[in-house]
Parts: sequence; structure tokens; C-alpha cells
Amino acid sequence: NIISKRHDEL
Amino acid sequence: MDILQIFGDYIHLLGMFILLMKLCLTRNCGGISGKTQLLNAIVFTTRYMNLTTTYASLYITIMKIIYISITYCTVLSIFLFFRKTYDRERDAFRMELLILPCAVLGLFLTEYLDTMEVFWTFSVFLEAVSIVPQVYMVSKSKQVESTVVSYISCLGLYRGCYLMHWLYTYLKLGFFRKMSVATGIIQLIFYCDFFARNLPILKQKNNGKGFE
Repeated sequence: NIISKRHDEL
Repeated sequence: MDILQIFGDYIHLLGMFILLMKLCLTRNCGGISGKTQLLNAIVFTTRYMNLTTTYASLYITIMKIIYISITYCTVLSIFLFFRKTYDRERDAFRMELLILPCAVLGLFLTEYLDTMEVFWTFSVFLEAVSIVPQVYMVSKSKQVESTVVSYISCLGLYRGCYLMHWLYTYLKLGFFRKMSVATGIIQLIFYCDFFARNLPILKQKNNGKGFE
């Protein structure tokens, strides 16, 4: 989901 | 992860590194806003609080540690090691004018009511405006360090890369985070504003006059 995608960013 | 994001991360890192190197090599922090660096330290601290709880990849974990370390070293350099050269008078922007609204926005605009999410949203808003004390300092002193120009150029490129990365993600996967994109654009506007405002000074520098 979007939240977990966001963890791939700094 | 795509090349745009990785390039953006490295450019961001380069910007922070240039600033820290300048501080360490010249042992002088004239012209550099300690408040902007302090805000950056707050941004990274609040955003990466999940460093120990959420694992994405080795790259992300290492980069987070490097970002936090460099920013803390920069803050320590300005406020401790080379504090005698810190221009307190000109670095006069009131930080609470940025922190408080961002805290309120973070609390109300968070997509999920969860501690980490609120901190993340807060950090995203604060990052967008963290350059304001530096811009204010430059406009007050009417002098701009070449390091500051390099630093802001790197940050602008980094933001540009991330915006393209989000566009790419949207085209490929069909979603984007409104908060990230909106604050990213605002942040980029602040950097463009810096260059637009200081164009006369920068032009002068290119002619070899008034280089600080």
C-alpha cells in the first residue's frame, strides 16, 4: 500500500 | 526504486556534504543559517524515528543514518565547534513561526492518526519551509556565500528529481501522495525564489566582483 511505499523514500 | 530517486538522494547528500566540508575546512560558519540546519535536524529526527522499527532496505537504512549524522555534525559545528563565527544577529528568523504551523498542519492533515504518521506529515511540511531562515539571512545581509548557492542548487535538484520520481511512480503504479507532491512543489518554489531574488548578487559574483 501507499504507506509501505513511502518507507522506500528518504 | 528508480534512478531519479537515487540520483535525488545522492544530490541531497552532496549538498549536505558540501556544507559540512565548508564548515570543517574553513572553520567558519559566516553566512550560513544555523536555524535552517537546526530545522533540518528536526525534520530528519522526526521522519526517521521509525529507523529501528521499520526496515525497508539496507540502502534506505544506511542513507537515513548518513543523513542524520551529517545534519547533526553540521548543527554541532555551527552551535558548538565554530560558534564564535556564527552570525547570530543576521540569522534572526523566528523558528517557532515555522515549527508551530507545521505541527498544527501535521496533526490535522495527517492521513492516518498514528504517532509516526503525524511526525512524518510534520517533517514533510517542515522540510518544505526549512530553507526560509537561510533565505531570510541572505536577504538581510545582502551577501551570499558561494557554498550556500551550491547547497541550495543541490537541494533544488534533489527536489526536482523527487518530483519527477513521483510523476514516474504515478504513471507506472497509478498513485501518488498528495502531501508529498504538494509540499515538494512548495519547497522547489522556495529554492527558485532564492535564485530569483539573488540574481543580481549572483551575476555580480560571476563577474568576479563581491565574492564572499
